[in-house]
Amino acid sequence: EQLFVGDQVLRITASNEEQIALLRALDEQTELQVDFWRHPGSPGHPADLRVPFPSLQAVKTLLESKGISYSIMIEDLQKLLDEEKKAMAKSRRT
Amino acid sequence: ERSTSTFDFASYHTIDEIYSWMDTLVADHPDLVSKLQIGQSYENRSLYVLKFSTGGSNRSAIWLDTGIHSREWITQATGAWTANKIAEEYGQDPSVTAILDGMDIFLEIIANPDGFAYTHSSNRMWRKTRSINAGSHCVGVDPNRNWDAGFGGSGSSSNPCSETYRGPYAHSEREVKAIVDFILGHGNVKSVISIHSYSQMLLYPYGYKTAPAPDHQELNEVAKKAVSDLAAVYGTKYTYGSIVDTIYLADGTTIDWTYDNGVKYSFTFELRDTGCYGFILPSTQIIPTATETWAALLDIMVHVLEHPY
Repeated sequence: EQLFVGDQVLRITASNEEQIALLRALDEQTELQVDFWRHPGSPGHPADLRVPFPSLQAVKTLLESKGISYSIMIEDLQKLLDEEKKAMAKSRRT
Repeated sequence: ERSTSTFDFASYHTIDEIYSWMDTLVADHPDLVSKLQIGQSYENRSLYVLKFSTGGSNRSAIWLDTGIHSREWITQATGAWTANKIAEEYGQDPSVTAILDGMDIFLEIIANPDGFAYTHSSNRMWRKTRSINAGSHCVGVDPNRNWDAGFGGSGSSSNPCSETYRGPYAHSEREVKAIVDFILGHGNVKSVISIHSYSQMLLYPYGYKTAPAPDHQELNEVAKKAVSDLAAVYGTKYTYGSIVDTIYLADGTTIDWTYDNGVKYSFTFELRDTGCYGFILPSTQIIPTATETWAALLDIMVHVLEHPY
């Protein structure tokens, strides 16, 4: 089973087409292994990006250096998945 | 003894649990609900569709599917709740009764069973099918880029490692081909509603081109009313519009194909987004999400019933 310990999901808001193009280019950088949950559409609309823990620093540095605003939507993805699993197990027991 | 009343709709379930519950639903409503197998997945899982019908032969029909992107669990859960709701409300709710007295409803709750099973066993983040791609170590095709509607354009990826990989050719995925064959074979499907999550949108064609659909105005009106009635339940705000105007250019999507093949009332939902969880929506959100979605679904289905073509 693949775990997602330390992975974060960032909610990113690009303010212009140039920043959107930059976000789209992130998808092509296979070494980062990022995963768009919500793809970048138009300026002002949020995009959600799951970033594996090893790529976090690189992605955040890139966003900050380009002045692209973001917030952390999910702090630690695995914690959320563990809670989900626990809830399922509880329901099954019931 | 099992019955539909012991199934916990407020919890997420595995494919085996959902398939087993489908049999129970059929057993509880034998005169209304039946289960059809429309094909098999890449890994040979059955592709099941629930048919809600009060009789007649080859009546006009509404198609609903949930969970074509396997990781969006809120959609499969909403599908199960919706199936139960349709069965329970027939004979009780005048709208549901009128719809089913005139039309059939088909509902595919797990449109991507291999992916769904994989999200439970190995990778909760899995979105695509599980077909092997020749010459690549990456597995799976995005089944919502695999339809023969603008297939291969820039609104999808040719890279098998991408989450929006379109596949080697249109309808290469068994899960997609099964629906294509079913809808074409049926010949009387008047509406297709494909349900995804998340981002709170109700969308209509086109996604693969910027030109408005010939029925743009009517579809827009239907969507406007549906999202308004949805919002009236819990205040959840949806945006609506064509895929290309509302999100981005997307080639090979389900509803573009259905629309291009004569299904006028083609819509796709993106369900609830709390802003905190993405598609990992806690199970406490299932019933509220399904309940508000029901209001919109009912609007669309009633419109389809009242506007035969």
